[in-house]
Amino acid sequence: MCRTIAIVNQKGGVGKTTTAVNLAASLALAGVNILLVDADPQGNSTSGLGLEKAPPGLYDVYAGRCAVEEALRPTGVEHLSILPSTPDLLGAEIELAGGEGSSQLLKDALSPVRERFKYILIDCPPSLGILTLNALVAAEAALVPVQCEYYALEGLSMLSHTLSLVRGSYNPGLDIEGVLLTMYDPRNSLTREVEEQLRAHFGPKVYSTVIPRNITLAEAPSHGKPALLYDTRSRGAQSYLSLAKEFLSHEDGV
Amino acid sequence: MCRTIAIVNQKGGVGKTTTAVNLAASLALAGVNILLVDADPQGNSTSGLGLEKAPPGLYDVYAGRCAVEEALRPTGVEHLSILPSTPDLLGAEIELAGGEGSSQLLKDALSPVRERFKYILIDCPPSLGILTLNALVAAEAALVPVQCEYYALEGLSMLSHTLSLVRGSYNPGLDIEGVLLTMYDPRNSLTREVEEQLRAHFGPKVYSTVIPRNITLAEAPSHGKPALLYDTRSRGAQSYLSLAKEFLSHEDGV
Ligand SMILES: Nc1ncnc2c1ncn2[C@@H]1O[C@H](COP(=O)(O)OP(=O)(O)OP(=O)(O)O)[C@@H](O)[C@H]1O
Ligand SMILES: Nc1ncnc2c1ncn2[C@@H]1O[C@H](COP(=O)(O)OP(=O)(O)OP(=O)(O)O)[C@@H](O)[C@H]1O
Ligand SMILES: [Mg+2]
Ligand SMILES: [Mg+2]
Repeated sequence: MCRTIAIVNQKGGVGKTTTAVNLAASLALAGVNILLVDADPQGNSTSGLGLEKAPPGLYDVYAGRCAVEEALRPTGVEHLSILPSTPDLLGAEIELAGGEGSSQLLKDALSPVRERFKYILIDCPPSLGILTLNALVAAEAALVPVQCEYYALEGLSMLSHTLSLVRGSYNPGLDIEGVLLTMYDPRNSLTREVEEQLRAHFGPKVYSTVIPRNITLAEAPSHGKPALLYDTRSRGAQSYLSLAKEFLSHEDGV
Repeated sequence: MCRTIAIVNQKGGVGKTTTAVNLAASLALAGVNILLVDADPQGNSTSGLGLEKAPPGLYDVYAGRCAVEEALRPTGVEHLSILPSTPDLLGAEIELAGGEGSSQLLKDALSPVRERFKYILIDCPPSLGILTLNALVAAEAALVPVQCEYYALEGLSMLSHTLSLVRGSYNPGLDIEGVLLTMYDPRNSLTREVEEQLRAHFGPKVYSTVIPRNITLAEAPSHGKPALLYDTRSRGAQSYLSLAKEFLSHEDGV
């Protein structure tokens, strides 16, 4: 029984890739089979795990140049595979827009390999275009990282609106998996204000695990490793381990 | 003689809006006539200056529903006007893609009002789609904020590639106005490594002014004010004042 989760927020720089890479690695290290799909033309999840952005990647699957199995790659983490991104994915926004069935491409592409994995995590770009739409149609739920700052909070109404549009016309079962507070600094009143508003609005959907601002999370990508393999004892790595535990505890109830 | 500058970087959360709002305000407070165009559907420049995201906005101008003059609004800062964003701009990416002349819309829309302003600054979304393309076609130069971190550095080759594509087919004169280091923390080795690489690669194009990580810059937007009006003496506000001075000193040579 595979579950697909889109890691999404059109606000830029809120920790989508950092969450995708570190949550995927934490789940894989617990022995759970994971596929990470890098649906962002920037390809940060791909380089964050130390892989080249060379074809075949997601664009080649979208363009029908290869089957999805051929584009899956192992990573330096056991039980974690990646469907990498390449720079030509940038053209997909314009090439795919408006085509017949262009919102179902990822869902259809993933269906032959779904049963190999317990979870598929999709790292989305900071926009609500066709690449993110594909992820929301392929997913059962959305995990929303939110930086504890004003612009990130402001953007949530646009995101909620988009989720309900997708629910209405493409994917009636699309749920919110969880809202994750990132770059959390308890000494800072703005952080606490944003947290209060989020817990009031999203209630139990907000994870009790918060991700602190921690330099290891910013340094690990330059070594092509998740924080867990770069500096296991760091607060950043430990916070994603506890997120993985909380994430799995929600699943038990499914 | 008006100059149009696009504030652009497809990497999310690097300080595009913070730079657009605070540089625009600093130039305006020096008595220079400024128009800030919010070309991002998120509308952060619009709310960062305390304005409602209500029509008419840039989308209405693109859709031909009103002339550009009708969409310009005063802000709380003398000499600073804004062409605001509204949520329906989100649809423009899909509606405009591929249309005849769809990359020249902003350039044509701004031409009747250019001579009222000394500078037009355009705040771009974190993507390289049709909204950013319009800004790069309308602009004489691009100002690139770069967060001093690995993923932001990695994204610059994709951005440089896009700038040369635009130069080749739409706007031969498109130049780099400057590269701005943001969220700069001198105690952090990653910051110094990124700075070294940027100065080696972009040379004198990298501003000597750097923007420190400073909480005022994150707090001011929730009060709908640029940092200069929220807390003038803060390091954040002062750094944008010195950026405005450096920006103007480059112009003298034009
Ligand atoms: N908790 C954290 N502490 C410190 N730095 C962090 C943390 N989370 C992310 N970062 C750093 O902040 C920057 C933004 O994070 P990241 O790239 O993961 O966000 P994103 O939402 O994926 O961005 P984009 O919108 O461009 O896809 C990165 O340089 C990352 O290394
Ligand atoms: N120098 C700084 N010090 C502290 N916080 C900052 C600084 N610059 C920006 N910020 C904060 O960091 C976040 C990201 O900045 P901002 O929204 O300006 O980036 P952006 O590039 O416009 O993002 P997007 O890609 O979503 O458009 C915001 O919450 C902002 O308030
Ligand atoms: Mg990302
Ligand atoms: Mg912005």
